[in-house]
Amino acid sequence: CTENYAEKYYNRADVQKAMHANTTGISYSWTACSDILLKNWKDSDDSMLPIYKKLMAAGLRIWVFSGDTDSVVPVTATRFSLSHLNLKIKTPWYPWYSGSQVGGWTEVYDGLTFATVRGAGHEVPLFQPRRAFILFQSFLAGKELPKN
Amino acid sequence: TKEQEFDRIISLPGQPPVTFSQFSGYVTVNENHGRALFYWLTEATTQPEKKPLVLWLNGGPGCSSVAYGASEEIGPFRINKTGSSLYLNKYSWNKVANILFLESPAGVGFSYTNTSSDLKDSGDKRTAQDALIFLIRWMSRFPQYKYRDFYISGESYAGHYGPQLAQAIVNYNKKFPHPIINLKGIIVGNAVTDNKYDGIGTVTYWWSHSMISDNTYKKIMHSCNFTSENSSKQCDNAVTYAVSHEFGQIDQYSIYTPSC
Repeated sequence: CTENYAEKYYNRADVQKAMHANTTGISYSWTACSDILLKNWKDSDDSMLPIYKKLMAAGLRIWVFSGDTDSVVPVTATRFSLSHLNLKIKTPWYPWYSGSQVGGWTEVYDGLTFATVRGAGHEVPLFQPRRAFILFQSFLAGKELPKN
Repeated sequence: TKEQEFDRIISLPGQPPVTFSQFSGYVTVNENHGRALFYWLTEATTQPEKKPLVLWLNGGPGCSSVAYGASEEIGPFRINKTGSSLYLNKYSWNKVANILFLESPAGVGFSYTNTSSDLKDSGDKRTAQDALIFLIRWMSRFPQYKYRDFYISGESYAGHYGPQLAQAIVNYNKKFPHPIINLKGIIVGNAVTDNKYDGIGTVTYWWSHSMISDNTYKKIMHSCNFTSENSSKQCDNAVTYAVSHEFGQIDQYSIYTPSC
């Protein structure tokens, strides 16, 4: 429900002034999502998998994570899609830890790391902020998620 | 730069004291159509000059990074219920990186276009191209971030935005021996990846998490091909039945959370 709070805050004139926002006087209120863009979206590739292959070939670090209580783009969807990259496993599936609790499960492939985040919905850092932060720290450091 | 200082946020209304700098404003990405993208940079809480730059993109398509990424998820501030004040996020990602929230494409949040038809023919390719132009021009305004380790992050439909922008940067960088956008990697969550396999995996999740009956699962798997843009009536009916009669009043984005 917190986007309702954002709708209140970012439509305040003093907030917009402080942020140097809406300087041209946009003819509609600030909203969290634009219905007109969503309804009229024109081009959308069927699959990102070919691009992932190119990015891996370019040597980029690629991490894909998934909150396991989301049913809109759920963990099985991501796993099923990534499985079609047919990547070689570097570090087999294992539970990673956040403090003394399992933060989720992960598998490191040659060129891509996949991790689940236990108890998180679509917006992972909203539902599991600490686990998301550990995940982000590990990504930046180029390290595998903690095993204990 | 002078432009950079113009974008400095002195303080946001209702904001608690903070130790980091923040900047926000517009970068024009298309002069002919009048498209301008809005950004909000929250620098790292300590030694920002030594930390990487991370771009956050939200999904939708059409949803705001300021609304979701910054204010609900990884940003330093949370908004209270009445929208009157802000409080700190203990796990803000700007503790370890400089976080750049981008409202993309034009028409999202504070980003705008002076050509109304842009709102009706927006898509993946233009979004990636505009975001690349944004980055190049933004780095002219913030030259201290040129050559800095740079990462792209995001969620949901940013599963398209992120890889597509990364590919545009990789292609752009080929022209230069020492490119200013020092892209190192991408990280995406609950990301839209592949229409067909995502679709099959989604219905499997519904079934394996007991959100739908065996009967409905079989009907959907039998009648939906998950590839064609024009779905069949049988497929639509089966999915509609699941959503209307079997899901219940749940938050589909977090199935064990009461709906808002």
